[in-house]
Amino acid sequence: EFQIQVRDYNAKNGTIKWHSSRRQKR
Amino acid sequence: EWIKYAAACREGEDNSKRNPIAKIHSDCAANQQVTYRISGVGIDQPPYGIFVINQKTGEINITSIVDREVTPYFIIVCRALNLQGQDLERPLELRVRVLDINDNPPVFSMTTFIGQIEENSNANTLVMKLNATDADEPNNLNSKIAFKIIRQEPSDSPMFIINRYTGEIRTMNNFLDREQYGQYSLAVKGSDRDGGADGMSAECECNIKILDVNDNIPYLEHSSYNIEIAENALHSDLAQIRVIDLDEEYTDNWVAVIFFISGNEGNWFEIEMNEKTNVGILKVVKPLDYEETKNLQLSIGVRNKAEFHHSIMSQYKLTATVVSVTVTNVVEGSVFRPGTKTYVVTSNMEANSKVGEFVAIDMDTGLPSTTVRYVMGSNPADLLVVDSKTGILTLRNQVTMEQYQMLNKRYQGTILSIDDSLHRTCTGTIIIDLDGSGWKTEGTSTVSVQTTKENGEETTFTEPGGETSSRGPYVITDENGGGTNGEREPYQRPGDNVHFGPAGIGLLIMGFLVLGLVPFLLICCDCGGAPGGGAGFEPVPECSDGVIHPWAAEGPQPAPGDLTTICVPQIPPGGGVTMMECIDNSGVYTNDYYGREMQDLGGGERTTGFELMEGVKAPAAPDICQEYSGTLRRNSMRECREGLNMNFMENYFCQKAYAYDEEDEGQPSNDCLLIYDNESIASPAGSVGCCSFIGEDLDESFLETLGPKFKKLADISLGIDTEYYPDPDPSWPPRNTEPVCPQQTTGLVASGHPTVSHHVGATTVISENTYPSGPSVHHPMPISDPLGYGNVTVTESYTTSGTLKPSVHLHDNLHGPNVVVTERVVGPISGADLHGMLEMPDLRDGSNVIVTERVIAPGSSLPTSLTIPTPIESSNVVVTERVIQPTSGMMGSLSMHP
Repeated sequence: EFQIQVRDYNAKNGTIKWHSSRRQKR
Repeated sequence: EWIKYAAACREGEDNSKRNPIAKIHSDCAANQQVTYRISGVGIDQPPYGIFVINQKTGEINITSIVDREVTPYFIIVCRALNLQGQDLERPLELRVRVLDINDNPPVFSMTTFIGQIEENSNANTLVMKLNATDADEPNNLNSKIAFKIIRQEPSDSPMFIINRYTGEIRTMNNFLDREQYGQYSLAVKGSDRDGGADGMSAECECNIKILDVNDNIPYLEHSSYNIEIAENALHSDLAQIRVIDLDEEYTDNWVAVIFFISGNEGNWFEIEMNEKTNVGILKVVKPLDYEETKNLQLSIGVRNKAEFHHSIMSQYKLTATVVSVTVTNVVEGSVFRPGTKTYVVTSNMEANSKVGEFVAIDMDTGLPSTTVRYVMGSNPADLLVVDSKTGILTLRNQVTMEQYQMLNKRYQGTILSIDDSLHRTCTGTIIIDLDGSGWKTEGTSTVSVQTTKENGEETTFTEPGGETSSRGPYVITDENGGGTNGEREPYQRPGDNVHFGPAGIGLLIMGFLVLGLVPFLLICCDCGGAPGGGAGFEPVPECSDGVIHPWAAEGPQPAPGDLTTICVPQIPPGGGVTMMECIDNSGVYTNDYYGREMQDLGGGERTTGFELMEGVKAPAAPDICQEYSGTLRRNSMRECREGLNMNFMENYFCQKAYAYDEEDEGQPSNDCLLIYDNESIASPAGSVGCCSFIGEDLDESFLETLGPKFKKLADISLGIDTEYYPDPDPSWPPRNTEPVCPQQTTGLVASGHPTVSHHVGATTVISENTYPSGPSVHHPMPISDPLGYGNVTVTESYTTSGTLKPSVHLHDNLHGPNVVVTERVVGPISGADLHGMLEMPDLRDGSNVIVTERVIAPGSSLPTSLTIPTPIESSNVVVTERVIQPTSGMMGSLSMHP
């Protein structure tokens, strides 16, 4: 797997959250 | 179509504190050394070096300040290489969006705008439109310009208004008066951020010229005029009459026309206008006779060359100005009037026979003059003698053949009247025509003298062909047989007799033949006979309407009376023959980001982020595509809608991220998106549609914090088998799909929504029927759509708070189930049946429904209102869901605005 994670800044407690793109469809 | 998180950076500031903005990773790094590389604009293409990557860790950093107006976004191509420089993975693209800041002021297209408007124009008349641009991001508050008039000269009273959004300047009232102010100057300010205090501004000037209309009635300088003129005299400049008019000089609104109302019946006078001075020059073009007219009263009026403006048309009243004319007497003496006389001389007139008299008239008295003496002037053949006192003409001698020949059959002499006191002489002409008929050489025959008319008359006839011609001495035939000299053919007057030509006779015969042929044909044509008799009339069966079906060529015959109740779908303007339309938004504008809605939530609730209150605004000129209704539209519907509006999605994510980033209080990211996509591609036939769920990728524990409806939808979207998913709230939803608390539901939909109940239960399958209340339910069940595919309208409003089930729903406020959930699923509506049951806004144009779940921090007060936007023409519908702390138990203040 080759993926890009984008940093999310909404975490204020010191942790950094990373988002991967994802969309599931049904 | 895949929704991807886009990295974001903000223009004009140091974004390095956010580094690394992204990182890439390949699983190949587990067993070999991987080198990560990036390329693209901002890396190895100008502007260079904006982004750098740690080749070993894959972390991507931003190094420079970027300008959105130069590069709105970057696309970083990420690669993973082995030691030999070979790609281990297919390259990925990372989109880095540059968030806009308000670093560009509005710029007016002109420093001075010039416009003009007629005075007395109605209020709200468009004068001009200002144009300004803002280089900041389109469809963003930073580029939303609000116009405002900040100054007006003259500043007596504001006369213009400006549309803050369009820049249209219009009249405020209908009091513009050019005669008061011929020009206005406005200073207009354009401020971005919709005129907010934090916006940037620019100013421009507007010069508005007030155009003249004919709204002033002209009048004469004096109320009356007295003029004295001598008789028999002409004048080219008898008097000057000045006109006063307040309208614009030298225009037709100012130039006057003076006209006679009465008194000039003899057409003695004329008035010529000098259009440079607006002065009328009174002329005498026909001499006046003192003996006939000693005094004259002219009545004159004045108006403008141009029509009066409608605003004063009713005020104009014709005002007569009197011009008194006094005619003075002039001694004129005696004249022969008429100047020529013709006399009769018979053949038997002897010498001294009286031919006639020719006296001069005293022009001052109108009587035969008593002060003149008469002498003969020219007197050919010395034929006549005149009495010097009485003017009586007599024959000197009997006319002889020699005189007749010498005079060439015509005598013309003159008589003089001599006024010795005035030293004036007047001449009269005597004419005697000598006709040779009956003349005898012996001198006994008659000299026929006939009076010659001054101008020979002609007789005009109208010929039978209608052509009018003038002919000379035609002889009119007396029908009684008298009065003709027999020299010419008598003129046949039209209509005296009627003669038919050969063509007319032929037509008569034809007419009779046709009349005789009709009964013959009626006999021959057997309309009711058996068919197949060769060519003839089509038999029409009895008791029918004939062969033409009244309900058109195809389709069922309508029931009696149906013809008057055919429903014609309303086609929007510009539409064609199709019934469905949807709008592809090219941009999204969130007007109240950080705006009103934030204030509504109250200070303590701002920590929850922002809210897209205004929903999605359609662009000014949307692309309208249309679909056919019915089951055949599925694929074309898909093509039309093209899924979500990607701009909207990117905006949403980026702004959400920054909103959280800038908040003071930490708040878990509980936002997710549920996207209903009715009948998109891959939707199984019979399903309501597709539901997409976008959320965290790595951490799915957030599902615990979702409300049951969202959770269920998320489960379905994520492919989680709902059968094994723990039910956090077994009471959800009520087993009975009917509203369990009707009065409360009614309260929620106080705006008039009827209770959504079993009437639409068959279509309310999204959550309620598939909620894991039992192992038998796994997936949304295909439903029988009574309206056909695409005709699904589902709305649900329910509550679990308050007195309904407080013991169940009083959970942790942060993670508890929702108290009020409002959800609308809107699909294309081609049938009108549901409108009777559901008072839903007509969202035929909507293509997506986005449900945002929101968790409001505990301890907050209840919002006073729950508002649902009505984005009728948008392609994305944003539905806001709120979780409200149910401690107060007061829900009566909630209201929904459909």
